[in-house]
Amino acid sequence: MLEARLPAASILKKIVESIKDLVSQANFDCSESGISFQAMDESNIALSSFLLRADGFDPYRCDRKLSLGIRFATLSKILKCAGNDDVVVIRYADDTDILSLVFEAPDNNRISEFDIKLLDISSEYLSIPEQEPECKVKMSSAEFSRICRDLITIGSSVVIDATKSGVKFSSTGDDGSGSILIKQSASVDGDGKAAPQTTVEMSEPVSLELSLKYLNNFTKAAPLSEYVVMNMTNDSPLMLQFDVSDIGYIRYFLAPQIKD
Amino acid sequence: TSKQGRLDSFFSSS
Repeated sequence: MLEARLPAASILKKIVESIKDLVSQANFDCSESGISFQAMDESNIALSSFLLRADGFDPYRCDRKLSLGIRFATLSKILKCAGNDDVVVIRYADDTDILSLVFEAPDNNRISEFDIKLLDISSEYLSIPEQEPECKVKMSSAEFSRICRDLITIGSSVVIDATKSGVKFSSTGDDGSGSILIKQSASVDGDGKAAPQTTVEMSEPVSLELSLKYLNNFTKAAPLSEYVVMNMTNDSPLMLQFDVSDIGYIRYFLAPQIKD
Repeated sequence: TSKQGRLDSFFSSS
């Protein structure tokens, strides 16, 4: 059985919104340590994954490993019935094909309960090598979203060049070209509070060409986190990570475009 | 010109 109580529905709503256009259905894997998910898009180009650690829920109970097959369109529709501040309780009783979602309004005067039919999905897992990237960039997720949105008006792919001084995003299309350079920065705003900053750590300069259609899809996770981390290694897939407050993360992997 | 790579050529499936 599974019983997991999440303090704010908004977290789950944002996670589902940031995945549902990439993957139509997949298993939620539940264990003692939390709820995780990994699925590729149909064309084998992008992989989406998330982890919500057990300590992000209060309480969290899962006494054995479970794979719960979910259709994202259904989950998205049902989560629209939850208020952002509602508490969400996710419940699964062993040997059933139903997942229950209970939404409790903050004043406790409204409790809604929805049941979702689970699917039997046989999923294939990719093993992703744990290796230090040649370059790790941390930047404002809003800035990253803006760059992807701006450059898709020029071309279908972006070349990301990361060097010690900063990160350059360039795109070329039939009608012209454009580039945006984000310099490494550590700014402090008027109140002495650290403003979103860009940091670049690297062992090698990296250059990757990537599809802007996919990157724009990934930026749907930007409302979850002020920052995005890009792990890049030459001739390897890009890994983008958005933290989900301090309870987990969403990660996307995107295969690069390869020179013919 | 460049062509889109696929993830399964980078990661092994299990």
